[in-house]
Amino acid sequence: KEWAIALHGGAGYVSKDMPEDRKQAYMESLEEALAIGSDILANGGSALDAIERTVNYLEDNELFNAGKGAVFTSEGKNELDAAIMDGSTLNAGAITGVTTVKNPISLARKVMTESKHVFFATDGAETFADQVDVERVDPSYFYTERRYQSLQRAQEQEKEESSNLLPETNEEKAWKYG
Amino acid sequence: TVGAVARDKDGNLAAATSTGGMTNKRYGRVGDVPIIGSGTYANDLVAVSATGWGEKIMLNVSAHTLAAYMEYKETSLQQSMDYLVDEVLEPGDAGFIAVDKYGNFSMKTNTGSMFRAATDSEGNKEIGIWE
Repeated sequence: KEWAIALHGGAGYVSKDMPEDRKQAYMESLEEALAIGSDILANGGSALDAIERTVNYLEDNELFNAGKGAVFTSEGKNELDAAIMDGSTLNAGAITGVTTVKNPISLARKVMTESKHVFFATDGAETFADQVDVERVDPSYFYTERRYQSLQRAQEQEKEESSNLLPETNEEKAWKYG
Repeated sequence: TVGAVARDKDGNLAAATSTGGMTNKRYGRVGDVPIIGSGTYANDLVAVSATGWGEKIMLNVSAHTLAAYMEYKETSLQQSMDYLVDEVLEPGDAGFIAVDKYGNFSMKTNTGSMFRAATDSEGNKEIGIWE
């Protein structure tokens, strides 16, 4: 085959009786993301461009836990991570804990192409973002009521659950998935 | 967490993963996504992106494990994916997507569901949510 692309929007424990309109929204989003990446490849674009644009779309879609629609930390913040790796050069770029970068995967790609390092964290990643051309937003951009409610439920559950650290039921496990 | 892996017309492979992390995660906790070789990995044989329980994905150096198994055991992409998801990780841990240098793709999870989609230049196409 000349080209191929695969994408995911997260693995976890999603109930099969998800409302039909919500399931439809997810399926349409996956279709749209796939069309973005496959169009780039079919027109001779690079694998790096195809995966960056595909992930940008998923980051901008608040259905998914990345970029807009990210989950909340125990402090009620959205802290974002991303990584990209080029198989032909074994070069890579990664960031963790950014709060003002609209598309974290684009910053990770800049780490790979515009720095001599591989991995930047929190304030250092934010400082690097100041020095390269990536879109910045106020942290409130990432807020979604749905995810904030999830945080509330998770913290309620944390108060109730037994001392053992390992989640037991599927519902308990659901909180651990990225 | 979201991710994409691709092989382009020049045969280059690349992998990308991006995440908001884990609900209610503690201050300073870092998950698998930005750890090269755990949540994200690509070489000239295969590109891999992971999603699921970050701690388990990290402890098993998962994305690199799939690539190494494929390289050293000279197995197919699907055999390597099956090994990682069914033998290395435990049920409920994680899901992965991968594309190899031949343009084959594989998407598999042991968590019950993974939002996923894939297509190639021959018109093969797969979109799904549940296992």
